Amino acid sequence: KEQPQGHDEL
Amino acid sequence: MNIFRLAGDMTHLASVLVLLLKIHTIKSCAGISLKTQELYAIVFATRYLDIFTDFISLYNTIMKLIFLGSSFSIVWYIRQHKIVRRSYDKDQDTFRYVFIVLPCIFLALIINEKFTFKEVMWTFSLYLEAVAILPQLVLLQRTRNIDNLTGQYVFLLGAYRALYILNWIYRYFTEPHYIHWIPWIAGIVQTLLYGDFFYYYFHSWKNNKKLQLPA
Repeated sequence: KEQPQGHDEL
Repeated sequence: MNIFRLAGDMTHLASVLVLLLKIHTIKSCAGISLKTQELYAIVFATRYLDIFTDFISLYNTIMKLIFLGSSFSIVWYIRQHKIVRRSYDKDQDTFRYVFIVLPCIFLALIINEKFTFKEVMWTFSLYLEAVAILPQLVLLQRTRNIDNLTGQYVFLLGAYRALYILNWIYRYFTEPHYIHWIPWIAGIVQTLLYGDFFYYYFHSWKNNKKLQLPA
């Protein structure tokens, strides 16, 4: 599975 | 979203809001470094450039807006509020921005995951957040005054750091391909610097008799 696009942490 | 991440976000949020509410309530910012607060505002502004382009979740968007709003409000209070700004001790808060910002720009340009504007800005924000506490540390050492820095603010910032590291460890073992060297190393550096901050805080508290914790 590829890493999701963008940064999901704040 | 795991429990460490949620708790980390909540303590981070609480640290900023506690500081803002405290300044608002007592109409004083004595002991607070404007430079550190301005650097945090820059951190959020450069990190959340994706706020209107990449939708992650409603939670994510709302938290970003709150962080941006509260950090810029703190800076506004210290610089502009007619009563609060008088309590700001400019002569003591002398750390030079260039010593912090320039190395971060330089590092972000050469060490990043992808050489695009948004990605470099995001990386810059991580490096900047790691060292943004430095002016506050210098101010603290210079004035030896911890009475005005609330125990809650220090505690909450530290809890945020620790919980984020636990979150990364948790995600590393539960999510495939979850490897992010840049935020991890920057985050560990930040946590170590925070440890220094905490050391002075604790030291002053031990020697200094009474520290007033707000109710």
